[in-house]
Amino acid sequence: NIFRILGDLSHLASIVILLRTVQKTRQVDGISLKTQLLYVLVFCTRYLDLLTFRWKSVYNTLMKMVFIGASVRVIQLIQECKTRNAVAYKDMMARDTFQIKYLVGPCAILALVFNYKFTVLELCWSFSLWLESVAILPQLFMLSRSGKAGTLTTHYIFALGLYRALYIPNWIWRYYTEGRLEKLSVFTGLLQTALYSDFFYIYYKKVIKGAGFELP
Amino acid sequence: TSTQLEHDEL
Repeated sequence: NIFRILGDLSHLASIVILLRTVQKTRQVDGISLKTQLLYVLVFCTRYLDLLTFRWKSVYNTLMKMVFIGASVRVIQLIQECKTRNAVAYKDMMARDTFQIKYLVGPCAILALVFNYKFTVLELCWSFSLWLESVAILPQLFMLSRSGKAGTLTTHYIFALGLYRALYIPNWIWRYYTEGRLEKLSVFTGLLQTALYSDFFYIYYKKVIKGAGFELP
Repeated sequence: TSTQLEHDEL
C-alpha cells in the first residue's frame, strides 16, 4: 500500500541524506555515532532472515541489503572523519554521552519476554524492534543538550520521523484490508513515534525559538 | 495466544 511504500522511501531518504551529506561535506557535526551504531545493530538483527534465503520479494531483499550496507557505510564515513578532522570528531564524541547499555540491556530483556517464538531468529527480530524504537535517544539527548541542530540533523530526523508516522496508517490499512494486526511492531512503532514527537517538541522549543539557528 | 505472522515489513 501507498503508506508503506512512502514510509520505506522516506526511511531510505533519511539514510541517503545522511550518507550523501557526510560524504560531500566530511562533516559529522551534530550526528550521534551511538545512534548510528545502534541502527547497524537494529538492521543486522532484524534482517537475519536474509541468511535463511526464504526471501519475500526482490524489493524486500534489496531494501534490506541497502539498509544494512548504508548503515555500515555511515559508520565508516564517521570513522574517516576521525583522521581527517580530529578536533570535530573529538567534539562530537564529547557530546555523544548517552549510555547505550541502558538501551541494549532492557531491549534484550523485552525481547525475551515479548516474542512470537523462542528461536534465535524471532528473539533477534523482537530485539531489533525494541531497539529501533529507542535507537534515536542518544541523538535526541545530544540535541536537547546543545539546543542546536544542523540542517543535516534536522532533515535526517525529519525523514526518519516521517517514515515512522507513515507506518501507522499502513497498519490501519492492513488491519482493514488483510485483517492483519502485528502487535509487537505496532506497539514498538507507536513508542518510536512518541519519541519522535518529543524531538519535534524540542525542535520547536529550543531550535525555532532559540537564537542562532537558521531555518533550512 | 498470538499466532505468528510473517515479518514482511522493513
